[in-house]
Amino acid sequence: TEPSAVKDEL
Amino acid sequence: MNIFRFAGDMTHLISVLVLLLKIYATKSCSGISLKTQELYALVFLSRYLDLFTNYISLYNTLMKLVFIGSSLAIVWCMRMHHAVKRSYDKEVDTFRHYYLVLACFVLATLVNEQFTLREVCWAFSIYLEAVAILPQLVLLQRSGNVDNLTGQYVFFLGAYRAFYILNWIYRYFTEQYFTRWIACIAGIVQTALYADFFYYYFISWKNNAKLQLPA
Repeated sequence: TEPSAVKDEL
Repeated sequence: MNIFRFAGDMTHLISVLVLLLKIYATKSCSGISLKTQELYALVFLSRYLDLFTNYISLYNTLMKLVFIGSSLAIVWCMRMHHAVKRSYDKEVDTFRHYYLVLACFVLATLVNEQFTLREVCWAFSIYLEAVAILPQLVLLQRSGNVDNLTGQYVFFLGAYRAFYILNWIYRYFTEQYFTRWIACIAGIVQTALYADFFYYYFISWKNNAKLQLPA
């Protein structure tokens, strides 16, 4: 699986 | 960070400040749903699990701390503060919010970006935030009259969501950013829930009249 993307939103 | 995202965060912050101001200045939480506030506390606790492991910026860290801290403080005030808890409209605030929590949890285990604890908690918090305003809207609908600060609180919360949608549209065109589809769909649902409230808010604003929701 793809690594989950960085969550830069609140 | 673009202007829409910043405006969204700021209106979110203002909504929290308006609520704290109302509780602090009037020592009353009438018109405020404790169930919605509990759901928001749960939303922030489950979403910001990465607070200490995933550093993005000082801004992000501070905002996360503010949202966790303020939501817990509001729940504490409404449950424990002797004067504030007396003004709580317990009989009107009867929404079965545990069902929302359960449904969002089940959905999060089924629909997530990755089946890991952190990703399931993140998806759960996104789904729960989308519906967390429901007990508050039902409470306002039932009581009909909405006091000024409560009306403004809900208005700023709705504005926050609307700005986030503009932010995603902006990011889509400038960064080809469209990985957050779970957040986008949930965000659109969440914003749509405010449509009715916005309609009556603008009518009362246009007529310079007190905000009233039809029964």
